[in-house]
Amino acid sequence: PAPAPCNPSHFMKGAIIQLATGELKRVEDLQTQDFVRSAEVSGGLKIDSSLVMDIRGSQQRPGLVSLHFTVGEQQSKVTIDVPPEHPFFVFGQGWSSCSPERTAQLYGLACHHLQVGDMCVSITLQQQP
Amino acid sequence: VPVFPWHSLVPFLEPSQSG
Repeated sequence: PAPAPCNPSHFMKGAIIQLATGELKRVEDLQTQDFVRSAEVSGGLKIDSSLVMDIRGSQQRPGLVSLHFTVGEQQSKVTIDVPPEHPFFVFGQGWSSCSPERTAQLYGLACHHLQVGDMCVSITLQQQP
Repeated sequence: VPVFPWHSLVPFLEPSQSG
């Protein structure tokens, strides 16, 4: 039997998401501009582009996937371990995961297949001048 | 109906990490 995954319900199809503008949207209706505008008005948060460099099974945590990113203008290398069904938002494409089938099963959220070369939306703290 | 903030949907990736 599969272990019960941690299912953040904000990825469930139909989940209501509040943008920084105050606007409410369903998670499946979000578009790139919603993230970009939200970051602009949020004050303190900044959208970064995180390029997927490599996708492989996690060495430390079986069942998880290690995603290797280069983040932002500095192209810092960051690796995170996530369940294969975890959705990421790809610029100009929308929700994408390593296992769109599992994402559909667990969340009902339609996803593209996340691939090396995809540019994901991530957030970071805005640099104070 | 629960409402979730937009920033809970995308990863917080700290670009200041060296490497």
